Amino acid sequence: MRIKEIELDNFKSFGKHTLVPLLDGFTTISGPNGSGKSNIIDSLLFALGLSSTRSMRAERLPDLLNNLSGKNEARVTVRFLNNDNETLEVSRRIRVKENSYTSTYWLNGKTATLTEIHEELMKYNVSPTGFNVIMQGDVTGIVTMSATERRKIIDELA
Amino acid sequence: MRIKEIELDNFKSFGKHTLVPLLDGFTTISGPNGSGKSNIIDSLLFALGLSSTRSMRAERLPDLLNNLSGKNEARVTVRFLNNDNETLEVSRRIRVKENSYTSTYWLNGKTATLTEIHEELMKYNVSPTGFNVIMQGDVTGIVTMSATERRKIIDELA
Amino acid sequence: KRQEFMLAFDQINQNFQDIFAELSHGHGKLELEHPEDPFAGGLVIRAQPRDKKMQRIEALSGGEKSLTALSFVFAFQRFAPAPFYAFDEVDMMLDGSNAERLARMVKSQSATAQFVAVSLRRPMIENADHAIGVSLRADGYSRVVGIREIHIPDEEQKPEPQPV
Amino acid sequence: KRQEFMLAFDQINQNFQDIFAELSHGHGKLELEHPEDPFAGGLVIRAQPRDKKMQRIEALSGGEKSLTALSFVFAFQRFAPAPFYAFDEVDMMLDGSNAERLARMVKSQSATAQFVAVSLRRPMIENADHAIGVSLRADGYSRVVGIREIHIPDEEQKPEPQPV
Ligand SMILES: Nc1ncnc2c1ncn2[C@@H]1O[C@H](COP(=O)(O)OP(=O)(O)OP(=O)(O)O)[C@@H](O)[C@H]1O
Ligand SMILES: Nc1ncnc2c1ncn2[C@@H]1O[C@H](COP(=O)(O)OP(=O)(O)OP(=O)(O)O)[C@@H](O)[C@H]1O
Ligand SMILES: [Mg+2]
Ligand SMILES: [Mg+2]
Repeated sequence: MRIKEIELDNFKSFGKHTLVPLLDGFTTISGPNGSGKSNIIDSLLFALGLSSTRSMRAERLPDLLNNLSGKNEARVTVRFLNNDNETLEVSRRIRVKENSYTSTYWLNGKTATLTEIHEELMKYNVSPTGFNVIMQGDVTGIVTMSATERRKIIDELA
Repeated sequence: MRIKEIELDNFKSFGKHTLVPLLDGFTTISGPNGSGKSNIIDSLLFALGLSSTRSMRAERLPDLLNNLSGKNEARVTVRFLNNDNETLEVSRRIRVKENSYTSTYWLNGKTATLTEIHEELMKYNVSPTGFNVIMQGDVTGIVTMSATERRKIIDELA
Repeated sequence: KRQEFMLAFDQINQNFQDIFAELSHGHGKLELEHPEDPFAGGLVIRAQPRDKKMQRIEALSGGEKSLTALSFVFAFQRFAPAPFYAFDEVDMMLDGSNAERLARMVKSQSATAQFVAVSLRRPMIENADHAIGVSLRADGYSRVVGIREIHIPDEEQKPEPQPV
Repeated sequence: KRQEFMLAFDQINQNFQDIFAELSHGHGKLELEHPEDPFAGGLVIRAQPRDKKMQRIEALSGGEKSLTALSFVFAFQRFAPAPFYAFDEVDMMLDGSNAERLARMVKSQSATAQFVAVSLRRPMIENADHAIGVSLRADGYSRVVGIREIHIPDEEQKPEPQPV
């Protein structure tokens, strides 16, 4: 199982619809400061429901909409491919209206709750505590976290 | 005014008495991971009373004694040179006995309190909040601190 | 419950010892604060860099903490592999030789999981199979290009991306 | 009291605008939450990187935050200079061109204050007047050497120190 592609639509600095295809193995993402590298990482956290809004450097979900394009929604879709060439697709959209906004998840094309998304991803050991995503500046957090927090990470597995 | 030299005696990884001479202008400190670069920065924080024990990555002051040499004290002396070639010397020593330890400061060779050290250094705009020392990983803290904390930094000046 | 935990813990501990030795040439291990009743205590990391005495983990240097943390992540991964790992500049504090050692380990771990690593570091880019370049265009929008030919940064400068 | 604060604030604000523009080629300024009664509110940093709209400061990238923070430090320094500044790897998130811009600014600021910067980055080492090398000997103790001839790291590798 691997990520086949990440589709960003109006998400943070990706105001233009962007497809990020990913191959198997080891891929690096490079570019100048402020170009959007960490925003791609945020898009994974966003779509897969892996972290809080603050961890994506936003105060409220509407902050995640690109602030140049004038559009009123942002969407990210992550498509996985398993070893039998079947696709698993997780998508999330924030839509802003006058004074409110909605956050909607889809799993394989059907609307789903965050709990359903988490249960599906947990089958593949993808979870908020599984270190699947390490954010910029956070790597040493594993060393500085409390002993109890660290043990709980293993509790999740067993 | 500038730092003329930093003298480390049994401080953290500097178990051997070490003199770090510094010239005017712009100096870089380089070396492999774990060689002792940040420990030199910690020695400045320690001697000048600029930060908490935790900020020097120690739980209690005795942790700052080199753990290989078997000696029971650690000392750091910072010597400044002003434009009239006069020396200002600040020194601090931790001495460990059976179940306790003492921390002593000296200003120009006479024992002094931390308050006296702070008052002297403040004349030169050297203080815990003056950004004289930025620790590893801390630079973005200036951006993430609260607006009130940031304003108080200017209060200190005025 | 406790038996499943101990099975996981022992395996991850063994993985950690092997990986930490390979990444840092030092000795490391995991310990339970309460081995008789794991859930009554936490999980402690013991790390001893080469040529040094066992040290409080908080006293380690920035680079040493990074390698210790990543050893834990890889130890975890070997026990409970996930399809992907996405790392954002985890090599930022590493010196040249540690960055190289880490990049080789990511390369070897990528046989069993997809790794996507944001990095400006030459060793990481050199060891990768594929590279993606991100840039901000004059219109203010981010764009992505796949890179066929990897231009290695002279010193951390962005590689010149060639559109796929 | 308030008058002294406003004098300091206005001067530091002007410094910040100049320095931020030089370091980032963008626009930045400082604002008081309560201009009429400064002590009733905080001090906010507004930063607009080149080609972008004014952004919440928390949303800035790692490199952009570093440059913004350092602009504030230099702005402060120009107003109330101290004899020395000691920076530990403040360039760790900067790409090649920003690291170069920062190194040149440290060089120019070092005309009025002594700067000691721990850094593994080539631009910083190239722009320095002097270099100190630190190493851990086989006996486990740290040693320091002054470097006469600076060997520039090929990629973040430690320069080969030559004893003074
Ligand atoms: N909602 C938004 N609309 C438009 N731009 C945004 C939005 N949110 C964040 N940005 C911009 O995205 C940029 C940050 O991008 P990102 O953090 O991905 O950079 P990066 O490539 O990781 O850089 P670095 O190497 O410095 O870490 C910032 O300049 C920020 O202003
Ligand atoms: N009291 C002590 N006695 C002996 N060694 C110590 C003591 N305290 C810390 N150390 C050691 O000092 C080393 C850390 O040194 P330091 O943080 O200065 O490294 P560094 O050169 O800044 O490395 P990096 O580039 O990774 O940041 C650690 O390996 C730690 O074990
Ligand atoms: Mg980033
Ligand atoms: Mg360090």
